[in-house]
Order: sequence, then structure tokens, then C-alpha cells
Amino acid sequence: MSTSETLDRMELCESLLTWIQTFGVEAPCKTVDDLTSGIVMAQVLQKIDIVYFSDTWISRIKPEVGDNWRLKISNLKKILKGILDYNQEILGQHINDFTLPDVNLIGEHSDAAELGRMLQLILGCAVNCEQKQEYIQTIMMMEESGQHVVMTAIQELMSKETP
Amino acid sequence: DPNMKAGAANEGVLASFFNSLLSKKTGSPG
Repeated sequence: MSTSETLDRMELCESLLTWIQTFGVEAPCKTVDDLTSGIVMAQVLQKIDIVYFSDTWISRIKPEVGDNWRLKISNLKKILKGILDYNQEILGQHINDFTLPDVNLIGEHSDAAELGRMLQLILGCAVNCEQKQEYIQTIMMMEESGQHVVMTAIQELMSKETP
Repeated sequence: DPNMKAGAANEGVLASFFNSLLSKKTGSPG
């Protein structure tokens, strides 16, 4: 990954971390580390579609992971699978040559660039789901620079999806 | 002021993009 591309990924992670905070989930979500357990992402997905990401689904995400990076990776794998299945089964779209996030790098090294990819996939769920109006309007209230990064992230996803 | 114009143009780009997202067909429920 070239430096400029990594920087964009870091900027993407920062903007999407700000975006994730608009969901007002219970678990703390101020830093990259806060998200590496997967708990915040699971709670956000449940807000996006509580029918699909049901209580049964979220009960498989281990809450108390502490610093156990193996448990973090296990959680992140379940979340990534849930996102991809949701795209296919509910949104009716298949994500093709988008480089999937490396959950090992997220779980073990709190890699912001890879976390940015994971958040980008969640963003794709939010702006395509039934309640997308609410989420898009929230994005439109973000700072312009943040909106620009989010727009670019969505455009990249759209270029890699096929119905 | 050219900066003002650029800012306004950028806002326009953002607004039209997100409005187009709003009008895009939502995913068909599985």
C-alpha cells in the first residue's frame, strides 16, 4: 500500500470514527482501540437493521474481550461475515474487488487503515438500507471535510458493487 | 472571492451526491 493511499485510509478511519459516534451506541467509541473489540460495530449494525442483526446474532459477539486479541479477531470475523451476508441477502448486492479488511491487523495491532475499511463496509449498509434517509441526513450534517471523505468512501464502494 | 465560490461549489457537489443517494432504489428485502 503506497503512503499516500495509507494516509487516505487513516483520514477515512478518522472521519468514519466521527460518523460512527452519531449512532450514540452504549459502548465507548472515541478511539480506534475502542472499536477493535467489535462491540461498537455490532451495536451500530443492530441499529441499522435490528431484524437482521438480531439479539441472537449479537449474542455471539463476546462482550468482555479485554486485551485478548484472539477474541477480538473472532468477534471481528463474525461481524465482517454478517456485513457481507447482509449486503447479499438484504441489499441484494455483491461486493467484488473491494479489498476486505484484515481483521487480524485490527484485532492484534489496532490497525486504523484496516479498521477504516471495516467501517466503510458498515457505511455501505447504512446508506443502502431501509432507514438510509436518516443516516444520509446525519452525514449531511457532518463537517464538510468529513462529508467529502464519506462521499469518496461511498463512491469507492459503489464502483465495486454489482447487483 | 474565488475561495467562496469554490466552497459553494464543493457544498453543491456534496448535496447533490447525497440527494442522489436518497433517491437511489433501496436494497430489495431478502
